[in-house]
Amino acid sequence: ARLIKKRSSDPQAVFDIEIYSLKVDCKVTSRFARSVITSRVVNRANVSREVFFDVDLPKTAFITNFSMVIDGLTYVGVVKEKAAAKKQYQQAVSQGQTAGLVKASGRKMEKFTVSVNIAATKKVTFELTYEELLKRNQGQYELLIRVKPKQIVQHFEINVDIYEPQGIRFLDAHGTFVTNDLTQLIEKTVTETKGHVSFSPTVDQQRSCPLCQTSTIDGDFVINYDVNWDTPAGDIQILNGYFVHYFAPTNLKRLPKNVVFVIDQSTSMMGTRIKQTKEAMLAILADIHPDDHFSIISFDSTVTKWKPSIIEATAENIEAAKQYVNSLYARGWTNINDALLEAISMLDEAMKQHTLTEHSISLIILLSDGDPTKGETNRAQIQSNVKNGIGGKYPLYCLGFGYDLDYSFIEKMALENHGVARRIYEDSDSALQMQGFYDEVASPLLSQIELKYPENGVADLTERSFQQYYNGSEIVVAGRVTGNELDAYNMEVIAKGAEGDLFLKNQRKEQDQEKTFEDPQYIFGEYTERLWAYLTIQQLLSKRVSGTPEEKANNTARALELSLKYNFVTPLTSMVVTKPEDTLDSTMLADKLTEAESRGPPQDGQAHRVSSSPQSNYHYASRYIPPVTSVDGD
Amino acid sequence: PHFIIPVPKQNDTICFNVDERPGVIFNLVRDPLTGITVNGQTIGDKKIDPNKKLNTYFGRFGIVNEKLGLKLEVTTRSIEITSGKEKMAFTWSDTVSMKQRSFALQINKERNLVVMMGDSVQFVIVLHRVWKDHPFHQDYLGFYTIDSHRLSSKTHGLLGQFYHDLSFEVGEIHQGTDPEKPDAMMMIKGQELTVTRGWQRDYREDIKHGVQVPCWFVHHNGTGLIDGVHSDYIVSGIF
Repeated sequence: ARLIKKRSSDPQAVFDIEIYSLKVDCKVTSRFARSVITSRVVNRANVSREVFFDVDLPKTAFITNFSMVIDGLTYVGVVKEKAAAKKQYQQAVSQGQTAGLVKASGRKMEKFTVSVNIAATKKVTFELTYEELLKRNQGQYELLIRVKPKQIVQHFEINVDIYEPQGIRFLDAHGTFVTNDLTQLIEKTVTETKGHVSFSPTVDQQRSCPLCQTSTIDGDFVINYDVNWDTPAGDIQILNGYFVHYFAPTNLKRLPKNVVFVIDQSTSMMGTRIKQTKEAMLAILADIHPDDHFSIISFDSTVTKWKPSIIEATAENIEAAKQYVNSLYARGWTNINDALLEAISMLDEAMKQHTLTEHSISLIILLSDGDPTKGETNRAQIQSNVKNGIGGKYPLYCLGFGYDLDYSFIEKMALENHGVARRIYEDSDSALQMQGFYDEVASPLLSQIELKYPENGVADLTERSFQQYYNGSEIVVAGRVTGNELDAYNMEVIAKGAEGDLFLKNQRKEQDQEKTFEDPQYIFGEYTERLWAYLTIQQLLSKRVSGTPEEKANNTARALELSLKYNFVTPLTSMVVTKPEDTLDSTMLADKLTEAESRGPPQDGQAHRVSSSPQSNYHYASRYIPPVTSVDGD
Repeated sequence: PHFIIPVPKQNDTICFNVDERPGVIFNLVRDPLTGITVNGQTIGDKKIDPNKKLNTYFGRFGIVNEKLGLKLEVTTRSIEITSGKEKMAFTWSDTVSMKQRSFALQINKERNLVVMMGDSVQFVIVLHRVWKDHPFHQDYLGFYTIDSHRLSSKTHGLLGQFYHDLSFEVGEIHQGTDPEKPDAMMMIKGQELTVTRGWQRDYREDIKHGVQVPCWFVHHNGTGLIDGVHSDYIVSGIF
């Protein structure tokens, strides 16, 4: 969670700065996690020194608070509307030399960095707080804490308290940096509803070797857990006028699925991309359930259907599909539009011919590295064609390859069609990332899920209609209780399952609930309200990507209002941090980056590109010179 | 020599090399309407480094304006101007500025030569001086065209064919053999070419280091980009 270093080239300065305490404190109440990272640093030198406070936090988290205490004075970050914050920032920094505080740093994490000058012998305490709703994926929640102190810390401590009123089914904690010697230091206590994990190595235990000053603590501390799902209609929790409903039914028969894989095999996929796509597809094909139907459409300048229609996943067909996948090679241009329309048409035809299993669900998975360069190349037109073609019938999942991808293009297309977009990071495990995504959607249990609440009892509901529910995931709905709290428990779930329509009604008795929150030391009381705000903002931000201009404006205004009210650093707000320094760059901004903005560094062997439209805007930095036709030599 | 073809409409640049044996003369520009022709003769290195490929450069240019009765021959040693029956000769050590009714010339000592033809095009010839005791390399010249659009649309030649409308599409950027220089596909003149992102240098402002111009590099002597093949542009004399 923390790296503190100095910018000076003076080697002595490294030893002058001492981190004497580093504490990571996480409280999770019903999946809503609040993490507080506190670092206390002293400057042992007789001159002032600059110290950095670097924290990696999950991309899905919103920063809610940051403070520095220097010489008894507290400096607190203030969340403001992005435009207003930028204005203040620009006034303070006329030359704009200081970059934002939050930077993309990887697949799951983003980096928060701040530096400050500390006078001789003075101390500073940094404290950063962020909140996130843990997402259930393949039957478990994951709380990730990245720890990276660059020196031995006198008091190093990670403390995690988890409170799950539904009951904790299992809880596991491990660290990527935790050696066999350190494993025993991870303390774990689990009761029926509470879990506690702590990790607090001594100075000697942190050393990478007996007399070393370097720390072995460098990596991810990961906590995985799941809760009990005893009530089929899910669990409702009400606190302080807000409710949250967690719905993740188990013991349901899986729905057969009909999936069309649309695979980009254009020239830009040449090399490792096509190789890893083939690897992933071979693994995915091996996992396709015999009840499923599937087909493959590959595309470059033209569109090639492996089979004229969607077919059963028999062993013979899977074998033939593997051979087809093995035969793919990169060539030609990228005709995304025709390929997707062909996939839609294939599913439409199958529906028309009634060749698909009853109560099955259909979906399209697109894998591409991006830019449409053949056929229809206008991205807005492609999005419109696909949306009109699908007409809400099938979700579209878009997997995009690489950092140079036009993520917003595929994201909009996926969100407009009830799917999600995911960036596949170019790395040695790209095939596993693709496979992992498929695993998430491999086992649909329900379709057309609608959660109904008493009309007069609740308001300001988050999304409550869902196209699919996949095994191991979770549906969360939150809202405000307007009537009698007990009314809010009277909810129903209507969905389509493998064996026909499903109707569930909440069976939980209200007196059970009274016991649930009687132990406030484990929970932060306003968590339901903050969770509701977090979820509402996330959904409004998604709608901004896919909505009409008017909807976008309304959703933006509402998301901004909530971000400011609940002090969340979202893509619409910034946190203004003022340092106690009489310099031009004493004001800085902490922003929230979106996936589309968070281009990472190029991987080894991959040149850094700027792609997207227009097609040839590929630039290296160079001084502008007027265009002159010439011939010369080097 | 490396050719740099800017495409301002697309805010991008194409480049290619032409490798031919030393001594060959190429027609670079020929405009039948204005009567302007530019030819260039290649030179090689003093001797060939056995570990490297043969590099060629331009060592001599001939510029003709038939309508003005003007001929200009520029080498790495001298600059000769023939206007009708008049003949003048300068060296690169001279600083010269001359202006006639339809013609202006300026020699910037040891640096470059600027030729202007009436209201028409402007040519700049850059002198690259190499240390005289260099074991391999020798002095050479670069040729730059400014306001090339002022020549007629009939202009052709290895360079002149690019003075007017040119459009292309680039896509499918992917990893090439050099990780720093990705490959891509270029659609130009109805053909698909594999091109490589790289850069070439423009030496007009900084004669020593040049300014890097990012460009899409067309392989094989510009095959597919130029009309015909590069050898079609070989001519027998400098004028």
